[in-house]
Amino acid sequence: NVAHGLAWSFYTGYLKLVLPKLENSIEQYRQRQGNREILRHRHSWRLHILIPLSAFIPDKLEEADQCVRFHDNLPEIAIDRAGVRKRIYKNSVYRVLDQQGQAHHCVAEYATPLQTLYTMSQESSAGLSSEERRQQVLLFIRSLEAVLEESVECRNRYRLIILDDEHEQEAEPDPHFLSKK
Amino acid sequence: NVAHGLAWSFYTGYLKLVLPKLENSIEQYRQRQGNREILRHRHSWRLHILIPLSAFIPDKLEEADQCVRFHDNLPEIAIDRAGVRKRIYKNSVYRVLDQQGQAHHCVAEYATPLQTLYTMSQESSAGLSSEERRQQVLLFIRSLEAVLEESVECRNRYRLIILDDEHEQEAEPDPHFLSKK
Ligand SMILES: Nc1nc(=O)c2ncn([C@@H]3O[C@@H]4COP(=O)(O)O[C@H]5[C@@H](O)[C@H](n6cnc7c(N)ncnc76)O[C@@H]5COP(=O)(O)O[C@@H]3[C@@H]4O)c2[nH]1
Repeated sequence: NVAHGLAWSFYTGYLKLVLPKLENSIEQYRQRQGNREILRHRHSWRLHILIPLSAFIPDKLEEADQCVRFHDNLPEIAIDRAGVRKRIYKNSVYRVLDQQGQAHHCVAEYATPLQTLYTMSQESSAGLSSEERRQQVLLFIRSLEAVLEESVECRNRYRLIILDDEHEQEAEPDPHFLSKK
Repeated sequence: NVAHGLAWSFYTGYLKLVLPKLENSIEQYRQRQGNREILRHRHSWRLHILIPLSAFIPDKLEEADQCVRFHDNLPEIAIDRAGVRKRIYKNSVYRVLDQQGQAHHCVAEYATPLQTLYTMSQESSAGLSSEERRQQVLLFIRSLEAVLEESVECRNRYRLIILDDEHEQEAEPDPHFLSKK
């Protein structure tokens, strides 16, 4: 149930707000850059949301995969939210080398709410064991998929990428998942 | 249980990160402003977190209370979070008129996670009724108080302000709660 609430929070407090504006942000970005090679194909204009089954979320994608490198940030979006005037939202563009050494670019980030699940499983006062955390990650995925599939605002603007990283093999699957976009 | 997760999320994903830096942000802000009258007393250098029992969260404080007006934003904080490079966090300063018409300033915002609870109670697919939402708000408060009281990082840097707004009387208690800081 914790995960169900975190999935809804991720959707209503974030994805529902930013995904409809993503196309616009990418267009602005490409105009500003002048480099038309980056994010050239519209089918890749999606937020790639990384969901590691371990719920372990590094703050930098480079820590999980050496084939992935931060490229640039998209233009910021400012929205008045719950008393914070002009709260800033932005997404990061990454350069990914595929197995042939070809560079691709994509907008990607981890599903931040999983960081809460991970922290809760580390703090005894939170009442979440490691076994329960695993179940909660699966529930998070199910709840998130369900709400996104019903969402007109988010249709075709995202891709959920599940990372089976529970066997210490993160460096392996990562280049594959990003280059298979 | 949804509320328990949202309280932990609010703490580990936000309050624990920004509250330790709040003093610094206010100092920087006061130096830049030159106006030493604003936020002059250190005892008011806390984030006032507004928690309406209805979970109804407007995006602007002015909508809830005409005695409250946005003054300015504090300097931004940028942190690499879960793949978003230099994610921006900031807080808003408000000018509040007390019952004698005196102006006071404070850093305030609503407890953003309650917006998720409210939205969930409006969407049938989320499985949260209005009665359950009320219970969840109370659970949110208890869980948040518990985790904040144990937190070294957040000690004395916040004030939870519970708003009993379930009888359509928001314009009344608001000036009181803010001017009684
Ligand atoms: N007032 C306020 N200002 C902030 O900058 C802020 N950032 C987070 N929060 C609240 O703290 C809690 C923990 O945040 P987390 O990042 O784990 O989840 C976030 C995160 O996964 C995603 N999200 C929200 N804003 C951003 C953002 N700018 N960039 C990336 N992800 C974001 O959507 C979730 C829900 O967000 P909110 O529903 O706005 O409330 C959050 C949440 O309750 C904030 N609250």
